[in-house]
Amino acid sequence: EIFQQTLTDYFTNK
Amino acid sequence: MLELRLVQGSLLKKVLEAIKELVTDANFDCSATGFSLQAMDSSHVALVALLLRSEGFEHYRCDRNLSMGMNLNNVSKMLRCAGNDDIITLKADDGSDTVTFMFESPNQDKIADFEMKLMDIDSEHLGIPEAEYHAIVKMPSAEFARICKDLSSIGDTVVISVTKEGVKFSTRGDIGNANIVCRQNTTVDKPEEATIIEMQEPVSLTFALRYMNSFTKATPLSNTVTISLSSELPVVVEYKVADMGYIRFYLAPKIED
Repeated sequence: EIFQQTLTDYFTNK
Repeated sequence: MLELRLVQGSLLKKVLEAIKELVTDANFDCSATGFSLQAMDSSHVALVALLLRSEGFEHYRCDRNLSMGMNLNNVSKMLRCAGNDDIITLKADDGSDTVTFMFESPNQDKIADFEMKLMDIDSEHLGIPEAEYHAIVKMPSAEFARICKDLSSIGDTVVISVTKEGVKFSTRGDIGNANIVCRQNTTVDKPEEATIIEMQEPVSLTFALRYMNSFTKATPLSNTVTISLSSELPVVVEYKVADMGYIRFYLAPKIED
């Protein structure tokens, strides 16, 4: 199974 | 008071065409630095960051920081009314809920102004740290667009692998699989035709081709594209906007469980 990461998994909210 | 005059108005037209498929509504931020935008797609998988530096405008007046919410489809409709050679000026008064796009033909014989309603947009702003990337590939933007288009007729995802052999774009689907390898090539007539690979360490990441294809809408802006990869970060696909700024697309990878 291959999962799509989201940007919030990497970057933080300002 | 905001007044931004861009002699090469076609750049703004191309910028809108590059981002309107990915993002529906966005806040354009004006400050002393320049005209910028940061917006994510609705699923928070991809992000576009635009910067047009103030020095790139013939006239740049921004009395105080201003954030203007716009529907990008509507901006695109307005800008499509500008000729490719037109000078475009953006104007907004403090506290106004509209922005005016003024189009001047090169010989000043036609001047048009289009006023557009602004909108309130709650947007999340992500902090994107400066990062070291494992590999940076610079290649002709048309070549990258062709690869993304070709691979999307075979599969839904692309594996981008950088080794000392070159950069490999791979996909697989129901009908079969495909691999395209681009090697470093600096022995070309024009610098923009070169493929340059800077690799600190090998990297291999999987991405949704649908998003990559959407990023390639920026191809008319620049002859080259830069793809920055790191196993711990979203990929960055960057197109320069003349010598005044850039559009950067960030895309989160797909990861095997």
